Amino acid sequence: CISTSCPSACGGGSAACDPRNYNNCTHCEPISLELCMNLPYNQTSYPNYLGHLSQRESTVSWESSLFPALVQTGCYQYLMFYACTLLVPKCDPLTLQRVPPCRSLCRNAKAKCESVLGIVGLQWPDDSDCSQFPEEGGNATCLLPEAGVDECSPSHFKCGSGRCVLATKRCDGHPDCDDHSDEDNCGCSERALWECPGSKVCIKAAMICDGFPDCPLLVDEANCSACGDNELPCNNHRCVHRTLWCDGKKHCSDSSDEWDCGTTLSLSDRSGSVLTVFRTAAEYQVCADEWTHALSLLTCGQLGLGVPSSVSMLPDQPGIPGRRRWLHVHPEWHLRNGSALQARLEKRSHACHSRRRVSLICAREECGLRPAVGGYPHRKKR
Amino acid sequence: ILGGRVSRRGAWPWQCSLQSGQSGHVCGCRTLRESADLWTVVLGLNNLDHPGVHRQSRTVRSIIVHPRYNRAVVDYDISVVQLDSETDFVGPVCLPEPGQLPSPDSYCYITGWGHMGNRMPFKLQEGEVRIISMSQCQSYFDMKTITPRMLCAGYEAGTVDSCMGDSGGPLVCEEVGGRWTLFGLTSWGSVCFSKVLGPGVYSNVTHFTAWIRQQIYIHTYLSD
Repeated sequence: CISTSCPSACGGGSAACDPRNYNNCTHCEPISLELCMNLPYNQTSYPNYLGHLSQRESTVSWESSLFPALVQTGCYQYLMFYACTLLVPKCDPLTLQRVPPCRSLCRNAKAKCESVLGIVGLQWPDDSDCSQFPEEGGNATCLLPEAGVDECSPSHFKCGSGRCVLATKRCDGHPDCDDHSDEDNCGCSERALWECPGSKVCIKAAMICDGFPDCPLLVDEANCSACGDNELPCNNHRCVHRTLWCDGKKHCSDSSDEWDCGTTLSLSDRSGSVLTVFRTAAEYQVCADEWTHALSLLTCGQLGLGVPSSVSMLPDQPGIPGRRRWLHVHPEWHLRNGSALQARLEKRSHACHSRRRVSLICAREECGLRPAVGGYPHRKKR
Repeated sequence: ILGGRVSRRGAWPWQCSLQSGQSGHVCGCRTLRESADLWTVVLGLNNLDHPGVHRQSRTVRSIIVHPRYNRAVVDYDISVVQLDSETDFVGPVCLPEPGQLPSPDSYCYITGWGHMGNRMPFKLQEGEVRIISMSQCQSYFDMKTITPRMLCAGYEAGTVDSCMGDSGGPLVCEEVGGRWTLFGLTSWGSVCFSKVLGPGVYSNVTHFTAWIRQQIYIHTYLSD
């Protein structure tokens, strides 16, 4: 059987696939390979005629990029149809058997297109030896292109002249069709696309306000949310109450309320970096009472700065304008495994008893070093 | 890797091999849209056939494919793979700082166990490639668009290039002080064992540094 679990007797339920209980698990499945979604049939069966065991394997196969490129040369009118009969062979819903292409279809495709491949040093796929396919008109059924079968696949653009070019060439600024029709009507609206204000860039409507800037001036991500005064917009423009911002737990569906509020180590004086935490859109110092080495390890690791090389408890600087905001170590901080430093700190009504704040320096993790292996130093260019 | 050579044991401590089922090494690749439990990540490896004492394998806890990954034009071709536990034998490579790009015509290295043009190797291969500017690169590929998420490297004649089985693998450049930075992930190119000319195309890691750091932070520190 192809899959790891075989439906027992190919019916309901499933048993572990044991070589001894060979079931003929042949079955039809709907075609999902985008390249062949416009065939006159929509059920297929695996393995196919190129040795692929699943549509997933066909999707990433090199034949699935070779054939669409070859179709552009116009070497044979029904090449795409023939390629799909190999990639996603027709499955007869009654017999559950594959229906092969006819030998003449295979011979025509090979005779007209094999030499084109030779020019670029490629061989015709050797799995598709034509003698394995039946002659049309014999007692075995086989496939021939019917009238009206589409010469281009859904991954192509059809030129005015009938040629097929890859869809990525449509309006790419280079004429690819022999009649240049791939560069006609390239306005955004003519292609049901949205034009970025102030530029000629066209984007799909689905890209507007999706959290990823696509237009040159990022206008596709502007004015996408209408949050209340006490809310902040997520990257995907949902609104979250500002008190939930940077509290070490995800509230935005894209987690962006926890992205840029990492515990900021700001260089405050010679002795190192005073730890400040950004929470509900304000900056807090961390009271040194109850601080532990494990929290220093967490802080440096969370910032991707390696490990703490020195930790000190600095007296608060008197006379700095504005009220000091303090965060304290949560009494049960060690029970909150897997969460960020922010989730292990809490606000308290009183100020910091010791009036000392945490300051630490992290030793950046060694990265990008190659050991001088084999006893001899890395070769230097002469 | 076409036109490369066998690498010394341990020379590229960040290289891994993604393996699935009985088929062994598949690539450093990214046809990772499938479920995580299909994959085993093997580290500390040089010779696929004689793994050696430093070999470590890990299963995959999660695979984060870039939400904008586009298979048709191979854009945003990057995933973050979270292992089920730490490893001791992996030497981390440096991530580029935002905006930090390798300069055109500088030389960098690609590595992998992919196709060599005539066979698949057992020993990790390395090849030195030259960074190619975007405009020059676009001239090689009229069939596809080179986007800012892509980086080109190699040679006009394709003499040294990555190939099937190398995808997802690293393109690294040496910086001042002997540090190596990951600027590219093997992504796509012309059919590498044909006479079709052209360089290889890599995911431009600099474009994704912030996204990578976000994913690491979210999946390490944010309680679900």
